[in-house]
Amino acid sequence: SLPDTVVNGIEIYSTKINCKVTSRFAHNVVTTRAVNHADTAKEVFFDVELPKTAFITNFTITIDGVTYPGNVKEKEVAKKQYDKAVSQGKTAGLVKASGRKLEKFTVSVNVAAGSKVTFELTYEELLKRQKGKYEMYIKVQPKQLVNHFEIVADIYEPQGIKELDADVSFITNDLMDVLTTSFSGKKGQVSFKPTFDQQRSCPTCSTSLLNGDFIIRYDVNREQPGNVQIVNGYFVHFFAPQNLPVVPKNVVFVIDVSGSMSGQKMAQTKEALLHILNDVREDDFLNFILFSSDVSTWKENMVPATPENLRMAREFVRNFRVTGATNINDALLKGIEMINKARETGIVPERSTSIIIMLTDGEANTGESRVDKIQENVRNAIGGKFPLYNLGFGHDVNYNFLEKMALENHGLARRIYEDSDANLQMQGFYDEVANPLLTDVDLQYPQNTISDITQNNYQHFYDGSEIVVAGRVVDFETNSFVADVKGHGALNDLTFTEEVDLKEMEEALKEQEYIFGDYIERLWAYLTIEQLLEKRKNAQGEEKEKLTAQALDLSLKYHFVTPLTSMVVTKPEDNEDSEFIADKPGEEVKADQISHAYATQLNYQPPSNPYYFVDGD
Amino acid sequence: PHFIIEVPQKDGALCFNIDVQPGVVLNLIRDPDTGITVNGEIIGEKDPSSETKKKKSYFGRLGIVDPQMDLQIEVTPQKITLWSGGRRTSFTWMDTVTITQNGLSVTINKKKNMVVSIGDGVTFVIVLHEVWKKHPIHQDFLGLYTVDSHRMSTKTHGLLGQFFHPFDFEVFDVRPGSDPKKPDATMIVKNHKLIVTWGSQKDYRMDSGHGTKVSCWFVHDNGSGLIDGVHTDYIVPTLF
Repeated sequence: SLPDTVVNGIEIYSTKINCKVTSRFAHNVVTTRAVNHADTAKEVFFDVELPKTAFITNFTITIDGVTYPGNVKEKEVAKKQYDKAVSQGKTAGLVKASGRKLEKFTVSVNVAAGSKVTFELTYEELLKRQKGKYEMYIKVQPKQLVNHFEIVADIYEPQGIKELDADVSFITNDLMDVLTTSFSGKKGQVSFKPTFDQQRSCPTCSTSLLNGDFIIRYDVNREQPGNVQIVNGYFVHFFAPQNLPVVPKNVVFVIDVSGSMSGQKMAQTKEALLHILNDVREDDFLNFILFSSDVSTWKENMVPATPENLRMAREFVRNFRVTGATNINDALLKGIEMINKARETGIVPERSTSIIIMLTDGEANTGESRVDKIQENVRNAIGGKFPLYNLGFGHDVNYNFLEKMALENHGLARRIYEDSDANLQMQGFYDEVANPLLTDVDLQYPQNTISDITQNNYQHFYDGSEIVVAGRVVDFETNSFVADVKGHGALNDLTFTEEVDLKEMEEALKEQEYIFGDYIERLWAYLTIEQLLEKRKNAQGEEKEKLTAQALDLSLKYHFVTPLTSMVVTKPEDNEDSEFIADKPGEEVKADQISHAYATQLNYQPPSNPYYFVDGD
Repeated sequence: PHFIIEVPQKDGALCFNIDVQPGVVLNLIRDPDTGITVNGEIIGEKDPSSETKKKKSYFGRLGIVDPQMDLQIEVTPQKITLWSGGRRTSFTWMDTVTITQNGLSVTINKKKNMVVSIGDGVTFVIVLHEVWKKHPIHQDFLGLYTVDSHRMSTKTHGLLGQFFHPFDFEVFDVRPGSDPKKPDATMIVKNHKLIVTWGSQKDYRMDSGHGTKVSCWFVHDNGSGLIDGVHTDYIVPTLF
């Protein structure tokens, strides 16, 4: 009999996930080697789930020692190749959204009897700090037992690593021994190398227990509020001051109570609001606006979060009911008016910040229902003075509209997935924005020294987060690089200054040869593309074309698979070229498809039974 | 800690030391009109049992209070904490930051000094003195300099504050002292006749590492005769 490692003639010789993180920029390589022990050609699958925020940078297939590399092309060019392949009856594989945070990269290739195949997927992402930690998420789900399985993450942080943990959902006592986490100074490592037998779901099973989440969390030392690094003509500035008091906030919750919110959605919304009310600080001000066909308010004006008001707020939350249609326009305008009035009449403290958090599960279908008009009304009413956050609940929500509206009002949108933990998702979002430490944060650099900087002003800096700005250094004559960060705190105005001696930094980084040297340049490119794509969502006409051209140019130059590009792997087969294409659809897709962030299409010519993958959520 | 009192009208300076036990808090400045108060807590050597010729003491914690602004500032060699309206903001000496608030300006210059300006006319500089972390005896300490006090009232007192007002002294009968480089003299100040010694102390405002030498007439015995009362009169129970 064949050993357990061989399933349907295929042996997975090894699967290695190698992660190198340098200054929050993660470079991950997933490699799988397989052998076809069968007498006939077999199809070998390679599935990887990667974060939606990541950009694929390379994918290669090596068959019997011959490597077929990936090339990043403009999406339209790649699509023509793809369409041609499909029209010829070739097979296509796609990457689909997988859950809330991931996208599934699926490829398969036909491997001749006795042949070996190696798949190698590389992707990069900038790890974002949330609630005081950077998080790297790896989905582990090998289809069968693997001879050599390993995950190794090497982390290098110039500020020094403060804490490092790995949270593995499928861990058992037996596997604890093969999971090691260590850090010292600037370096940290997480290693997970289960033996073949340790992978078995039971001593006699031929199925793998490696199935679940592998999450690496860490944070860096913060002796200083900021850290500037400069390598090869590019700089990155990380800014996250500590120990500042929280700026009081004036929060208006705008809650959709239309008929579609009935049942579990409303129960979870109430549960989340009740929990949030426990966390509201005494110096905050708040109010609730409920909307269905009509708009109603809890209190006429913003009220302080006194114990008595909070008691009444809880009672109000427990008792409101769902009914009617969805009037988003009037509800938001009411909320904006309420905040503006509170500010003008001095109801809320001068040193405070205002936010509107809207939760809805549907589309505007009563009152003003033209989304363009609603956006215009809201934009004009807010006038850039405070952010709007939109939480889109469930599958039917017009998420594109909510996202556009939030982005053009300096906020952001989040999906609340209709699931048992929807209340926790809402609370989690609130926790992120509950503690603003600075408002109107402006990061300034000497103008004639730098160019091409990423976004350098933010309405808020929230406790536990981090602001990242990157750019090019154009004046190499200068010896020092000075960055000033100005912001308004709860009590005072602050100006933080970071000064870097370029020569000293160059010397220090020379010692770190093992890190990939162009990480700041790639981090800058990643961040620039991400921000251009976000701006593009709200742009029109020439502006949109310009942003698209810039993002495309950088995607091609830095080999990133973004919504504007695709990766094509060409494999000569039977005297005919076969294309493997990986891409990431743009935002033009319908709202319910927006989470198909990647579509990887792999075309090849199987000997028989050509088939098609379908891209679906 | 050593005190240097510059007397511009006499084109000279006076110095004295105050030696008290670690943990003692001394009032340095108190202005009953504005309410501005500066106190300093004494720290000693790292290892009190070490056999050094003379135990040195320094300021290890400084507290500045301005009740009109509802402001308190606590400075140690480790961190800087501001309380405003009972709410706290803290910084470390690794920060380079300027904090401004209704006439208050605090600038922390990373690992060097901080400048506190309260309104127009009151400015203090606090200097961080860092010593080698593994030094067996000494530890990090602080220095306080008043660079502008013209908005403080004439009632201002304290070990430093009493010298914000013009005062006169006279030195005569300069004669060789026990150290040939440090002559003794007789000084008449505040109706006291004192024996003083010519010496020097260091001003660390500009160069916190090496300091700048300031020649001065040194008043012995914890500034007896120069300061109003005796040095123990300036001991206060707490920093704030």
